[in-house]
Amino acid sequence: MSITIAIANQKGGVGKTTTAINLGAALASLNSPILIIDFDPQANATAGLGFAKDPLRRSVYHGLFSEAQMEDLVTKTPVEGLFLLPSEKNLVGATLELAEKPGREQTLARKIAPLRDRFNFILIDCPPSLDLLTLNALVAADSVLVPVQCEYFALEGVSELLDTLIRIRRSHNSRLSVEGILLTMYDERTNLSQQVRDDLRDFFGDQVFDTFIPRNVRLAEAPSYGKPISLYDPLCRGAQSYLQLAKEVIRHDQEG
Amino acid sequence: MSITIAIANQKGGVGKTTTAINLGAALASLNSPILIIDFDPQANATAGLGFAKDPLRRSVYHGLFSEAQMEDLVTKTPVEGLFLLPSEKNLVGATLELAEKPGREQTLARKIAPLRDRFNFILIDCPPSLDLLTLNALVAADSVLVPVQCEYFALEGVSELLDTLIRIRRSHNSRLSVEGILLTMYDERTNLSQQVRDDLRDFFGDQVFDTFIPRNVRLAEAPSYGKPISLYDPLCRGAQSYLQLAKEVIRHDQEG
Ligand SMILES: Nc1ncnc2c1ncn2[C@@H]1O[C@H](COP(=O)(O)OP(=O)(O)OP(=O)(O)O)[C@@H](O)[C@H]1O
Ligand SMILES: Nc1ncnc2c1ncn2[C@@H]1O[C@H](COP(=O)(O)OP(=O)(O)OP(=O)(O)O)[C@@H](O)[C@H]1O
Ligand SMILES: [Mg+2]
Ligand SMILES: [Mg+2]
Repeated sequence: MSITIAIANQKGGVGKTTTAINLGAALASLNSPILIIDFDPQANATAGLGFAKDPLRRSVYHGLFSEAQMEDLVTKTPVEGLFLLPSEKNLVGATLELAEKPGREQTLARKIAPLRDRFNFILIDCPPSLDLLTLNALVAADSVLVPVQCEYFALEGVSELLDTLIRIRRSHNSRLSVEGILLTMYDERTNLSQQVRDDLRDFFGDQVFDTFIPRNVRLAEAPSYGKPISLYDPLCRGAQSYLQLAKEVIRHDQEG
Repeated sequence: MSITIAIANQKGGVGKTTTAINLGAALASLNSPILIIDFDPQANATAGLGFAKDPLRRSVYHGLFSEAQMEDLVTKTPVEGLFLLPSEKNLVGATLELAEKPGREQTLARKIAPLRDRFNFILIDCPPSLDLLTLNALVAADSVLVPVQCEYFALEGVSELLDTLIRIRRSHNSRLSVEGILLTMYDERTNLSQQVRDDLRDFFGDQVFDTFIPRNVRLAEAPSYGKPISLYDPLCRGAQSYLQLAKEVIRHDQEG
């Protein structure tokens, strides 16, 4: 039983990549094998798992536009049971290249269908946009996990994103649901974080995960060593909160 | 003598909008009139200056695609001498609509040409992408201000962005230069910030502004009150650093 979760929010810098890497690693310790698909031309998830930029590396871009099978592009990571479908900067051209293909929104969904039997969870890290790349991820996914930084601009965009998800569910992917809204970079010293948390809980109720991710500099340090937090500093608050999130996600999906 | 500066970085959440609003307000106190163009479909600069979402408000989208003149779409803000060309979510469709127009990269440059004589500085807040919207802003601009958060993923994307600027300068806009690289959310308590600052200064030398913006929660609070920091808390470190940045930008442009 494989579940594909898109990690998406058009607001930039809210913790999408940090969540993809660290939720992925935590899930791998509980329920492997797990796949992360880096679907952002910035390729931050690829770099954050220790893969240096390499123009010769074949990526999800080749899986979309060449005869290569996505299965052949999947690579191991430094984490036991965690696999990666890497990205690279050519993906930035995908939006215009996809626009000309028939059934363009379904391209990723079609191409990753064979992968679904091999992995318990597939996480798709999305770029900060609502373009054709992100749309492809939302059509390929069973659910969406929405990281929201505990700040004003991030809060502003949530209801618009949920509107977009409803539209996509109606027109392209009837099974699409909300995995949950995840509070990130929560700083209990500031009123702002508490205010945003209260607003989100009031508006979106139990769609907000019980688990929240505190602001923790170790999470920002880990990617420069090419490691998820579970390898870099497994006892810090950041690592504990992503482990707790993984358990909540597994519980949520077992209840169906 | 009017200078148009694009505030751009494809990395999300690095402080583009916060810089557009607060550098704009600081410049307005020294050298008004100043115009901010909100060129992001998220319309964060519009919200951060106190304009609630309003589907009937005419925006930069109408200036691009209808007969409306950009001059007629400019509106006053709560700050003396600071004006705004607002955005709204229809702009998200602009990338595909622009793709079909001849001379598509020059559309914004052509449409804002009449505004250049009316304002001493024009700041363009860009979305987190290197798509046709951002390309339009880079073609319309005299220079680019690149905010870089003092963290690993933000550092990763800077050289790629500078490569893109060189390409644009060669093919679309020969006058495009780098206004400067701005360190944002600098937290002197962490090694990470100091490491990123040192890396940037080593790699990019005097292209890095002397002024840096410290992490200061007042900057994150101000937009929820619809005010720039100069009205919300003019004595805080965030306000002081943006005033200092404005002076550095004016000095840099007077030296030519
Ligand atoms: N809980 C946290 N505590 C401290 N720093 C964090 C936390 N989560 C993420 N960060 C840092 O904040 C920055 C933004 O996070 P990240 O890059 O994961 O966001 P994103 O949504 O993927 O950004 P983009 O929109 O560019 O894809 C990164 O430098 C990351 O290391
Ligand atoms: N110096 C600072 N100190 C504290 N918080 C800050 C600072 N600068 C920006 N912020 C906050 O960090 C978040 C990201 O900043 P901002 O939205 O300006 O980035 P952006 O690059 O415009 O994002 P996007 O890529 O989505 O357009 C916002 O919530 C903002 O209020
Ligand atoms: Mg990311
Ligand atoms: Mg912004």
